[in-house]
Amino acid sequence: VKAASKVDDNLIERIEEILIRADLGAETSMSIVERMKEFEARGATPDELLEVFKKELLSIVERGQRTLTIGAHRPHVILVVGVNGTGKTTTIGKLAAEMREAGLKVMLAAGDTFRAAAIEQLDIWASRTGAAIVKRDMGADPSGLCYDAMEKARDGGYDVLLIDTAGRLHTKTNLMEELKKVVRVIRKVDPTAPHDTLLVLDATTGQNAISQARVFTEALPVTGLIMTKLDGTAKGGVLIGIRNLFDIPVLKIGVGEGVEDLRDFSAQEFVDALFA
Amino acid sequence: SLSERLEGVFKNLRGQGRITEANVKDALRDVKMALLEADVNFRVVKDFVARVQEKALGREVLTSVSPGQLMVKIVYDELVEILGGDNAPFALQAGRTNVVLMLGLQGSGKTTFCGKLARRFAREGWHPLLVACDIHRPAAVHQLQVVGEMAGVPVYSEGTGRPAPDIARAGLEHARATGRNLVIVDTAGRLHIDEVRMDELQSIKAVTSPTFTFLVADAMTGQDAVTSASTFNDTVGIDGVCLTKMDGDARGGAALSIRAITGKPVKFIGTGEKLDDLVEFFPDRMASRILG
Ligand SMILES: Nc1nc2c(ncn2[C@@H]2O[C@H](COP(=O)(O)OP(=O)(O)OP(=O)(O)O)[C@@H](O)[C@H]2O)c(=O)[nH]1
Ligand SMILES: Nc1nc2c(ncn2[C@@H]2O[C@H](COP(=O)(O)OP(=O)(O)OP(=O)(O)O)[C@@H](O)[C@H]2O)c(=O)[nH]1
Ligand SMILES: [Mg+2]
Ligand SMILES: [Mg+2]
Repeated sequence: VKAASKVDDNLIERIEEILIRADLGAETSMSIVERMKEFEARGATPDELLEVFKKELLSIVERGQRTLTIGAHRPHVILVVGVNGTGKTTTIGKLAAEMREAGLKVMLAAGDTFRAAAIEQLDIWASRTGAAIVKRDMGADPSGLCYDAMEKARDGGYDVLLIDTAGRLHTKTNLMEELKKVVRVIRKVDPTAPHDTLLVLDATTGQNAISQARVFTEALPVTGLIMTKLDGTAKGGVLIGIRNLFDIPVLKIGVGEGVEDLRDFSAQEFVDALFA
Repeated sequence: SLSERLEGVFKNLRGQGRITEANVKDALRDVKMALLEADVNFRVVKDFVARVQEKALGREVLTSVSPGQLMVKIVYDELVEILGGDNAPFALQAGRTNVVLMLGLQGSGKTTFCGKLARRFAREGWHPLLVACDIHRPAAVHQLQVVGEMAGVPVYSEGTGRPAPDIARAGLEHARATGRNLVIVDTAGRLHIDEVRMDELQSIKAVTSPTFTFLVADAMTGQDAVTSASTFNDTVGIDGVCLTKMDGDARGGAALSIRAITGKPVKFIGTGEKLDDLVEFFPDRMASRILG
């Protein structure tokens, strides 16, 4: 885009392709493109055009920006949710490492009692990061496990409790009800918890991410988003649509499978990458 | 839905207006929007709309009494043609050790699909062996062992201490030695842009010479589906696609994109987390779903 010499239909069409291929979605991309045509009529240069729209996308994405912070209340309870395979368990491992690095006493709750080897997978992250873990056998009731973990985290003087949950499609009402029950049970031990509920989204997901965000935020007190797999070629442009509709900041991004591959979300870097 | 929208474009004309190239263009814009909203790749949509336009501007639509319905039919038929086409049902070869290699991006559903295929083909009289070649993800080998147990199928594994291609070769030898005629190789999820991981995959393929290589892709994948699928196909080579998590409400446009760009057919659909949640791919059902 930078190499273009003037704003013409050709350039605007190329920009439309960039936006759509970044997963901003048809409607959002089209409306941006329509407004770009007004700039074309006014004789703007490509640089001016790009600056205006980057600024606009930036303001959408950085609204309400904050970092994930552990407040004074102990334990700080973080519930991690999302559809299947997005990277919840791995992200919990990365968060645990980050918090351990900050000198915090961390406990993990193996709340995925459904999927094969889910507990073993989280257990490995616990050993890698020096976090404690509360677990039961596969097939145990997730709410019961969470209740147990809440009590142990409180009684053991833990700073942070990270609760892993099974992946679930937002269209499965009974599974969403199961999560609501987990929240109710958590509140029996501490009515102010969970202090953070993080929805984990996969950067390769298309427009379905918007339905995921809608259903999860309607069902649970989601306080933040995490987008994983941004180390791939997908741009995660669905975040524009999601931020337009929901008032929930993106807190972290996953950029790999290793324990260090978690970064604070930077709205500027995100928007720049859309056009890279 | 697109059908409703297309009928709507022409509805106002019946009796008093003519079908013109201009309002066919409106209909085509609706087709473009619907496909993009369904996550079909931008370039694939462009080509698709051009083909539909050619058919629509032919005499038929311009003289039809029900142009909306005819447009819907043209779009639907075109989708079914691309998705289906020469697609034959998946078949294993009798009298040999079949090797099915599963590959794809992280979290797409490969390990689960290994179990699903194992269960299906065990029921059809084959003797599957699962081979655990994911030496990277924590507890991946354990996950496949549990899946194998659930499917009633043996699992060959050597933990995570040995290179994946060596485990693959040993697994194949083990299958031949123990009368297993279907080897299903689970591999680690990987990025198509990760050279080291792609080399590993090429080595696994080289030592196992698969009868069939499946790209396991998530039905909710967006525009990136084409980039990853074509890289996997160009670098390692795939024979077909398994589309997972179709029990959600993703429209699944990735299926059209992958098929259109790689030319490789979708063979199976994952419809849930249980090992029974596997169905054959039907182009007409997928076409209806993409149209919404
Ligand atoms: N490249 C890349 N891979 C990731 C990232 N985060 C997670 N993964 C990989 O994605 C796959 C799925 O990760 P999990 O942590 O098991 O995902 P999950 O959401 O817990 O999955 P379920 O519990 O089955 O729903 C694994 O192979 C991870 O290594 C990331 O930021 N980048
Ligand atoms: N709802 C639904 N979930 C599925 C389907 N297929 C797989 N899953 C779930 O998706 C998640 C990821 O599945 P895995 O089999 O671990 O995926 P994978 O591709 O092996 O992951 P990596 O090895 O980390 O790349 C798990 O929670 C599965 O239960 C499906 O068809 N429908
Ligand atoms: Mg998990
Ligand atoms: Mg796997």
